[in-house]
Order: sequence, then C-alpha cells, then structure tokens
Amino acid sequence: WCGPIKSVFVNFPGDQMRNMTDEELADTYLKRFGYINTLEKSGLQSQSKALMKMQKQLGLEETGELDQATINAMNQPRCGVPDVRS
Amino acid sequence: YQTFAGNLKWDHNDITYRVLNYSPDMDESLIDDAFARAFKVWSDVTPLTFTRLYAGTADIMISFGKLDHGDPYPFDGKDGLLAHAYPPGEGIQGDAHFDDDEFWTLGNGAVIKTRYGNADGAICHFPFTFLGKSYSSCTTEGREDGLPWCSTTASFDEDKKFGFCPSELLFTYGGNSNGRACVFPFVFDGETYNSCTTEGRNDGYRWCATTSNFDTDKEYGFCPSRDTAVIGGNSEGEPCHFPFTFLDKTYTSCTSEGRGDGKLWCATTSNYDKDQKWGFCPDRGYSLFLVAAHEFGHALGLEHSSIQDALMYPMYKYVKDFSLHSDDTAGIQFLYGPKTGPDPTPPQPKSTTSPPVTTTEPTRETTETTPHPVDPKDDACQVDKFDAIAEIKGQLHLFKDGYYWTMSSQRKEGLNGPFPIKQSWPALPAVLSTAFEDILTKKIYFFSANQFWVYTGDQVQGPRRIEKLGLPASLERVEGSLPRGKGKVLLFSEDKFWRLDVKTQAVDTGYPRYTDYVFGGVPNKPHDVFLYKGHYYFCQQSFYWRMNSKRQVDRVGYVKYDVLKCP
Repeated sequence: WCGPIKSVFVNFPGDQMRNMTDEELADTYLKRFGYINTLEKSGLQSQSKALMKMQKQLGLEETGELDQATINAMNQPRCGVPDVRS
Repeated sequence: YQTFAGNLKWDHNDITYRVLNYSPDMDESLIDDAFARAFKVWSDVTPLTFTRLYAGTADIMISFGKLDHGDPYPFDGKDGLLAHAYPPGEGIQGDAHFDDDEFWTLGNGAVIKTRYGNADGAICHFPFTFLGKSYSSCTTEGREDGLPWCSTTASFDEDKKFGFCPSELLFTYGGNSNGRACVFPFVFDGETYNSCTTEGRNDGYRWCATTSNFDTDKEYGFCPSRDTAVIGGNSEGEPCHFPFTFLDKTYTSCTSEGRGDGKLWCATTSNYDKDQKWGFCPDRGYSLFLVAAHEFGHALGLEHSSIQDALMYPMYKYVKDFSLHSDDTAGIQFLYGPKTGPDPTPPQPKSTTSPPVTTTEPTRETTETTPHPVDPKDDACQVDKFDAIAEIKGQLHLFKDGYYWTMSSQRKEGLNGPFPIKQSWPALPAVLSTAFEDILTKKIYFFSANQFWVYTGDQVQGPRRIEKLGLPASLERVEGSLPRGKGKVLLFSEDKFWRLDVKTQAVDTGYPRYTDYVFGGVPNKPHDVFLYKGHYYFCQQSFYWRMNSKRQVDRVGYVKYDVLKCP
C-alpha cells in the first residue's frame, strides 16, 4: 500500500481550461502574449528564442528551455494584455 | 515600465469612466468602491482626475463578461486570464473588461455585505458562532424562510448583530425589476423554473423572473451569487452537495481529485458519475481593486512592466497593503507629469459653541463656518461646485461660501448676485449643505453640517440639531433635498435618503432607503440634490444628472454650462 496513488484525470464538462501538455501550453502562451509573432512572414521564430524573451520579460532565469519555473509562470493568473505588442 | 507605441495617452486630464454592469460576486457598492480606489491610485500621482458617468460614452467603459464577450479577445473561464484593457483612444480604446468567471473579492475570500437585519449593512464576520456552533459561511439555520444570514461580529450569541446575505430570495441586480427578489416558480418560454437559470442567454449569467410569468410580464433581474455557490463548471451558482460520489468514492469536502491543476471542486448533486454536475469551490478570489488598478494603468497608456513588484507586472499577486511601485509612478508621470499643487485637505470643522481648545475628544456640534477662499467678485460661472442649490420663491438659488446667486426660472434675467447670505438670512452660517422651500407653508429650510434653520419671512427658528427630525446622530450633514409635495421632503445624505414629514417635523418610518435603489442611474452619493422646474437634479463635482418624474435620467451635463448657461 506504499505504492504511488494513481491519479485519474477526467475531462469535466464545461471546463474551459482543459488539460494541456506543457508544449501546448507554451505554444499557446507564447503566441497569445506576443512572444511569437504569428503574423511575421519572415519565418517562425524558434520557440527557444521566444522563451528567452518571455523569461527576460517576466524576470525568470533566461534558459530558453521550457523548465518548471517557466511552466509555473505560464500557469499563473494574469492580465490578458500581450507582453509584446506587434 | 513601458508605454504603448507612440506613447499613446489621453489628450485631456479630466478622464471619465462608466461602470456598465456588475459581477454577482460582490455588492455593487463594494465594486464601485474598488474601482474608485483603483482610479485614485493613479490620480494620486498625476494631474489626472476621474469622474464617473452613469449614461453616455465615457473615456473608460468598464464591464464584466465571460468567454466571448464582444471583442476579439475571449476570456478563458476561471483563473488564467483575469482581465484586459485597451490603451487610450476612441471607441473600445481605453475600455477595461473583467472576466466574470473569476471569483471577484478583495483578495482574501468572499466579502459579503449584508442587507437589512440590525447591522446597518456591515460585512459578515467569518467565522461566527450561533447557538454555540461555528459558521464559516452564511447560513439558513435558525430561519424558516430559507434566507441566508450571517453575524457581523464574531459571536451572534453575544452581540446579536446580523444581516442577510445576498440571495435571489432577497434581491436581484440589473435587469428591469429595480432589484426585486426572484419569484419561484416562474414561467419562461412555457417552461417552469424553480431556481435561477442561464437559459435564454448566451453570456452565462444567471437570471430569474421577478413575477410568476416572464412570458407575460417580461420582468427579470440577475441573481447575486451566494457565498456557498460554486464558481464556473457547469453548475454556476449551485451549492456543493456533500457527500458526493466521484469515480465510486465518497467525498465530504471539496477535492482536487480528477484534475491535473490542483484546483478544488465539488459536485452539486449527490453523484457526479451519474449527473456530471460540478463547479469550483469558492477560494480567496482575486482582488478587484488590484486587478482594476492594473487594468486602468493600461487604459491610461502603460504596458506591462518587467519588474515583479510593479503594479503593471502582468502576473497577479495579492498584496494586503498596496502602495504604488516607483516604476509605475515613473511610467505614468512620463506620460502625464507629476501631480501639481497640494493634496486636497478637507476643511476643518469649527465649533460655534465653544472656543477652540486642544482636545482629543471629537465634537459633534459642528457647523461648517469656514468658507473656502472664493473671491466674491467672481461670478457663478467661476464656481465649479456649489455648496447648495435650491429653488426658492420660483428662483434658483446657488449658494457658495457665504454668498448666493439667483436665476429666474424663465432665465430671461440671467444670473443675479453675488449677494451675502447674511444679508438675507442673518442667522445662517457661511457654508450651507442644502436648502428647500416648503410650498404649503412658504417656510425655507436651510441645513449646514448637523444643524438646520427654518425661516418664515424674517423670523428664524434654529439652529437645531438634525436629530430633532429623527435623523441619525451619526449623520455628518444633509447633502440634498427634494420637496415631494403634500408636506413631504426627501433628505439625502451619503448613499441614503429619508422622507421628512414637514408638518410633524419627523422622518417617516421605513427610511432610510438606498438612493441607488430608488433613483437608478444617478450617482449614489451625490453632494447635492435639488428640485428645479419639476425635475430632480443629482450633482457630483461639476456634473448633474437630471431625472424626470418617472425617475428616468433624461439628461447629464455640466451645472455651469447647461443649467446656468455660462459661456
């Protein structure tokens, strides 16, 4: 009985914040708040560059990696105004 | 700090705002207060002023909405995005939107302002004890009518102070029913409803009919949130049902099981597996004041700051004792400059009955005798805010700092004056707070601070304390008056009014009433109220709201330009 408890995640009807993978969360976040400019025609900026930009803006360690601190920051309640305006 | 591209800013310093709707989470007065305090954060450090409008288009239009709420940036349910605002400009620019799938509080759990009872609208005190048992939320225990109530002190058993908590059985907000309670059951679209519903709406707000049949009467209001209600999910407004079954296990309290985000939830029926009805449990919520102060920063021209302790940092963080960070101050002052001139200080009341002495005891015998420095040769058009305005002997009288002007109702003669008040009514102090003429007896009543005088021709009675009329001793001043005919006059102070029977010189039972309940659409704390040519005028700063006899606001404007016709 010392084994880890297996959590079962369910999709709750009407839940707007459905379970997302970390990568999906990062992609949505970086686009929504202006770190990845989806309108830029010169090609996609790398996610790493966008992550660096986001980490700098939010005062996090600038690793360019989707680390736990960055994921935590992305899950924080916040203002909907983009951090980087195109 | 950052400003928007091109340093977008307002081209005027007298900013207007308007609250378009309210959240069911907090009493309207608390929401109004949170917004006013949020604007004050910015007006304290800049030359900006903020005036609330109740009709028309304001620079900053404030609204609550859920998900798709009419702009290209939908909200996302509970948590995540809390609010957004647009930089200064025309149209939607400058507007602030708040996600009503959030639980709006003052940042530390539900703030429940009571109504009725004997606590004069005080906030619930949680926990409180009732018959030896501790309660952390409003309860219907001890009542047969199902109305939730709370104690406003730690112990109802000892203090017996209580009030009723928001519920659809007590009142509604918005809609067209002037705050009347829901009527259950009610019929809508041929169906019978026994509780508030979101049916028939696409904005997710819960509503009810305030008569038994919406289809015939079309009368409705929105349901206030009960403090025990779940937030979001698919059962907004319903209470948790304990115990409940989830994945064949029984739960007697909120749980985060089944979720990857750790948020607490509950079922609103006995069996989630069968009914799939759920919602998030009430938590500390988000401080509307802090979020609004941040959003108003955007509405004034600030972008997000990268300093974590700055108000304009994009993440929400609750702080108990807020003070504006120097980065925010630098940002807003970059756009609008620093505040100029001294901070406004309220005039110090002086006693008329005793010489000035040093004392730590507050005195209630106060009459405002200290006039503000206004040059009497100035004409009325140079006065921004009059002490009192009243229609006396068919002429509008405008009082300010020991002087008054008159204007005939026909306005053919224009403004006359200034005349010294002492010349016409020698017993009066320099600063009046309101006046009215009793049409039946031709007596003129003048109020200043907590005293009043009655003039019959040259004869004067007074000063007498306003408690003699049955008004509360705690009232600092009567700020407005509306003669209602048949010897009745409404006396306004703060956000309430009383009805005075002039003949018996006593206020009627059933009062005070809240100004905004009866006179919807006008400022709920006007600094002056008067009757002029059959219209009610409610004044705040240099603006007036005119209301017709059907209590409809039919005009909002400047006292100076629209009433006095100043150039």
